[in-house]
Amino acid sequence: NLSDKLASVFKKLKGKGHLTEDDINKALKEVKLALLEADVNYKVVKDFLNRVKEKAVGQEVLKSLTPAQQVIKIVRDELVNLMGGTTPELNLKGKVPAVLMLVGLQGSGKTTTCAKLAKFLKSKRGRHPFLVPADVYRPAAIEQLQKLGEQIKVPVYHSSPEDNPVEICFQAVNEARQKGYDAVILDTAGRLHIDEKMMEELKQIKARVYPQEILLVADAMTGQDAVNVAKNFNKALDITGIILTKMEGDARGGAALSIKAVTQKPIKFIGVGEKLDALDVFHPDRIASRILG
Amino acid sequence: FLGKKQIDEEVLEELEEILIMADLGVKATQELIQTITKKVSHKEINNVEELKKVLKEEIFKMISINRPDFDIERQRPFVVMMVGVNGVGKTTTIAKLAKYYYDQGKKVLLVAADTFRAAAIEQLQAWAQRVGVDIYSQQSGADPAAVAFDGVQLAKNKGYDIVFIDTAGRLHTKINLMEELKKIKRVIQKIVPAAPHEIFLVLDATTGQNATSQTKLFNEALGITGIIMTKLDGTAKGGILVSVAHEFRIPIHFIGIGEKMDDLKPFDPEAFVEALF
Ligand SMILES: Nc1nc2c(ncn2[C@@H]2O[C@H](COP(=O)(O)OP(=O)(O)OP(=O)(O)O)[C@@H](O)[C@H]2O)c(=O)[nH]1
Ligand SMILES: Nc1nc2c(ncn2[C@@H]2O[C@H](COP(=O)(O)OP(=O)(O)OP(=O)(O)O)[C@@H](O)[C@H]2O)c(=O)[nH]1
Ligand SMILES: [Mg+2]
Ligand SMILES: [Mg+2]
Repeated sequence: NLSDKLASVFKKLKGKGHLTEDDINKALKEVKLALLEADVNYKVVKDFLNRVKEKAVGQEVLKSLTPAQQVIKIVRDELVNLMGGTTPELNLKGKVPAVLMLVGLQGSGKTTTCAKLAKFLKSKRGRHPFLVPADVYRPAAIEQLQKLGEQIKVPVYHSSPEDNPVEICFQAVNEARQKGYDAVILDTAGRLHIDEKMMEELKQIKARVYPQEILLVADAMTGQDAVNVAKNFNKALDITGIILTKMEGDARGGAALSIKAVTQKPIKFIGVGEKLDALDVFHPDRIASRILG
Repeated sequence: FLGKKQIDEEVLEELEEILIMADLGVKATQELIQTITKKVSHKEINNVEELKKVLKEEIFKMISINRPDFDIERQRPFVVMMVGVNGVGKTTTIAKLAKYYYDQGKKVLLVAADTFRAAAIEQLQAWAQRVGVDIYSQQSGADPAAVAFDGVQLAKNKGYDIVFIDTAGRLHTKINLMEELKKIKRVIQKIVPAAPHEIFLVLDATTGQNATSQTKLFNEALGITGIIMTKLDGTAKGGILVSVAHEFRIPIHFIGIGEKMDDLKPFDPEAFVEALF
């Protein structure tokens, strides 16, 4: 793993008082490999290594650490710094009901995550959520959210595949307001970030119901393309946060760093299973270790 | 790509960037760069134009695997099992394959063996109706192996040409879920000893190097006979297919290029290589 590789890089550098530029370059070659193997985007890796180099060169080797441990510490701290930041709780303040909109590529886990969020808001935040199926394209998408709603005893808006998704969202928020639900969760259809017509639909939904949260749902196993997807969804909608799904697998999850780097938006939750309680708050230090392998 | 005429450090770095960003992964990228660098030092490659040519040839070698075009006529019913991790496009791909064979005049049966995920059965039923083929299903929560067994039994009794078995998505690291797939395979073999004739692994083009782990574990558990890569209509290049093909030598049969039932194409290695750059 990375610790062993760095240890062998520094084996020959006993007794040095500080990390030289040459030491750092050797070490960073190993870090680059680790990050690329973790699916972090190539350009994001380059920028990241430059930041680490700036922080590392000339640093005093701390008495308690070997040079290898020192470099790992700098790298890990920088990763945690980049992916963490402000506490990423959901913003439900402002108008009532609060509106959350989930968006993303096909199959990333939006529908399942909508139900997980509803369960979270109901059982852990004492809220009264309302689920809204706004995917009229995928066969049985509406049924899927309805069934999930039944499982967690959360009401679901009555959408029909003939309806217009923008109208569905608008009507659903009104119904929620009338019935006293305080959080509306909009499940949108999966779509490509390069599909202008479908991206326009999302912009129209946003303009119609002005959600407090627009959450990009992304698959933890996404490769280099994560930056293109994140950049485009963010540009179109100014997303407020990210949810990474399928994190309980063995994907290294480098997409987390790529997406955070390119959008500067907080990763709020991670999906860790197919069941509706499988939603965790995002811990940057845990994923940093995982990305570094 | 690679605008310059002379091969230097800058060109090799740019090459690394191109291959990594196409999701070829670290391993395949390193191998290709090693091969290229060797040929450059032996003067087999003398400029960027020749480099591009050799690069494409090397990648083409890695992904074109001689496959006996699976002949669905060799047994009736011909049984195909679809497996893969969550959300990659298994169910939609079955609909596309059903249409493909229905158009060839085959009698197609779909078997809804994903009895776990919410509305999975309804989703396949909707597709069966749209394509115009029959479907066998039981209630949600039924034992998937029992559904697969009864489905293949029905196919045999009623003379269907080809059967597609849809399974629930699952992470390859979940041992009990992989055991469930093995059980489905064993149970099908009881009715038709040579079945399933094909076990297709569906990979998502947006997936990075985890596709290697997925292929390894699904292959170890079941013996994957073919790969289908979906979502190549996005901006992801699907380069991990190069690494997977090279390492596991499993033929790639089709690619998915959209959400409609016609959005399926036979895999064309040459076109795939061209599209990487
Ligand atoms: N293992 C695992 N599977 C998940 C997770 N989240 C969702 N899934 C599964 O991923 C698959 C796709 O989930 P959906 O909720 O249908 O995804 P979607 O984004 O709504 O899909 P589209 O609407 O077609 O774009 C399903 O099999 C889910 O059970 C997770 O955290 N872990
Ligand atoms: N753009 C695009 N979308 C696709 C393609 N294939 C499937 N999809 C979409 O991907 C999403 C997931 O497809 P499914 O067929 O439900 O995937 P699955 O593997 O059966 O999912 P689970 O059963 O939940 O594991 C749907 O929104 C499909 O329309 C493709 O080739 N291109
Ligand atoms: Mg959905
Ligand atoms: Mg499915």
